[in-house]
Amino acid sequence: FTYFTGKPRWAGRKPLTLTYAISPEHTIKYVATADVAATIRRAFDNWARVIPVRFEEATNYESADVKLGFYGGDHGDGEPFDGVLGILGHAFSPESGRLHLDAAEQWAVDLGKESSEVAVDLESVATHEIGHVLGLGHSAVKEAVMYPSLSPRTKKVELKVDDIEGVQALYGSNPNFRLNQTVQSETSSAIALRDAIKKS
Amino acid sequence: KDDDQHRQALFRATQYNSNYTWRSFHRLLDLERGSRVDGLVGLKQYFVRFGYLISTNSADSVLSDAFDARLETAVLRYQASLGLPVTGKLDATTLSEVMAPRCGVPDLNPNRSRAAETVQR
Repeated sequence: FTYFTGKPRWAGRKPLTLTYAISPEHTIKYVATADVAATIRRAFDNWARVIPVRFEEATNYESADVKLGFYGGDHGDGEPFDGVLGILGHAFSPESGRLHLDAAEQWAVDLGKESSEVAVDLESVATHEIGHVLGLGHSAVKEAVMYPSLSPRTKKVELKVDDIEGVQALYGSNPNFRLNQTVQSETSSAIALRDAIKKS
Repeated sequence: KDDDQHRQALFRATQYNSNYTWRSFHRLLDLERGSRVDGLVGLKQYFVRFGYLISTNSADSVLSDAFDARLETAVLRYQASLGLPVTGKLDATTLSEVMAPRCGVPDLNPNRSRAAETVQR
């Protein structure tokens, strides 16, 4: 895992509460608003499980700590989007709270119901970008959520040890979370993969 | 022969996963230091964008199609940063990763982005 220069993080009393909101203007039309909201909720929950930070959906977009929206092309922050695939999204280091997704993508909230070859899983990208919002940079671990690339039609939402250790170094651990369960899970996966390779 | 088959399989996967923005990079397969190919400047701009190559001025080598020492260093950094085999060449594994859809935040020195400058203000 890596951090932004200076290791910025959200400050505040523990347990820290951050509010978030999805832009009512900069959104996508082909996915129901409730489905987008539920998917973004799950993305925040992926991080809330491992750190003592609560994420609450704000009713007022302007006053939310984290502002999420779908933008196309040059949208005024100096980092224009590039159309289908290429750049999927970007987010800003703490305590900016801006999280932008490329409106040109074929966003999917359920890959099983989306037939497009270039469909991009919304929860996966949102989970990655929330990692940036919290202060993480990119990881060299291919399986980690914070690895910079994501192939179309791929779901990667489960935080790996690398992601967890990185974010917990910034915010501490959620008292209800046990890291060794994740370590065991990753070890089991690695053993299963090794066995499958041997077998083949 | 095995190597050729592996390369072909890998490249089919690359093309399936490749994005519209960087699709043309497939022409750069197997280039190494000393090569000169039209389109290499696009790859250099990619490495500038994601923090692997620093453009010092408008006349520097970033604007040329030569695979020079600076580009080789950028490729080495890229491979090391993303856990790829460190070869310094544009092998199939490296190009496959370059062409994959990705996050717009730079991998190295992310605070160099305008986003971070805004935060600092």
